[in-house]
Amino acid sequence: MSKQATLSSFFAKP
Amino acid sequence: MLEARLPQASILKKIVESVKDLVSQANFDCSDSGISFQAMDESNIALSSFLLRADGFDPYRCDRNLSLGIKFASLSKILKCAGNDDVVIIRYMDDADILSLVFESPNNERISEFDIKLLDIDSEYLSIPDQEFECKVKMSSSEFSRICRDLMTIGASVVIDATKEGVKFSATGDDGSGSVLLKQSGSIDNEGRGVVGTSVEMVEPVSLELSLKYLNNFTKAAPLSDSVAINMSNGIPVMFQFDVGDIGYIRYFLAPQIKD
Repeated sequence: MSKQATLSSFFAKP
Repeated sequence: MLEARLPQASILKKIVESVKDLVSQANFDCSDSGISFQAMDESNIALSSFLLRADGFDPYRCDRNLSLGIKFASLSKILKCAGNDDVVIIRYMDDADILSLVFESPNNERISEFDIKLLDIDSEYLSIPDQEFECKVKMSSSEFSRICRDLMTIGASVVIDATKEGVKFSATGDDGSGSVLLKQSGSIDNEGRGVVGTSVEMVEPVSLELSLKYLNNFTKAAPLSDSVAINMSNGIPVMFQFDVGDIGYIRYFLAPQIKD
């Protein structure tokens, strides 16, 4: 099974 | 103040159509270099952005940096009132709470003006690392739309495998499976109709699983460009780019699905 990742785990909040 | 004259309304119409189902409202950032926007969908999975450079407008004037909060549903409705070949003038007077859109017909005999209320949006900007992708695929945007539509009939996600041979899209579902392989080719000019071939530029093979629901949303940008660039690295968000002539682009970033 695959899990959908979210963008916030890759892109930083400045 | 901002005053930006875009020679063809159809460009703005298509841009708004290609993001309005992913993002309900966003700030349009205007500066002397152009108009841009960046926003994520509610589930934090896809980020849409666009840039229209100042030189794509004639004339373009923006005295200071502005952030104009716009509801896409309202903008989309108003832009439906513009003819495709109309000129659009986007105008904002300092400290106003409205953005004016003026549509001029090609023969200049019909001029319509609409004002859209601006919103105060506290948007969250993500800083996207400036990265080199392991694999860059360029392919026909209409082919991309067709593949996403076809594979949606099989499953909810697609695995994109890019190798030196080409790029393969595969889906699996309860009722079966399907795949489409596009072999690498040169650009073939089919009697001047400019059929776009597929090219793969890579450092190493990439395999990523992505949600087809989002990809089908991204294909709404296909009318803007004959080709789409898919920039991928293993395990990180993919970037899809549709160029808007030579005046800008629409980019979508999509987080991958990762094996548990």
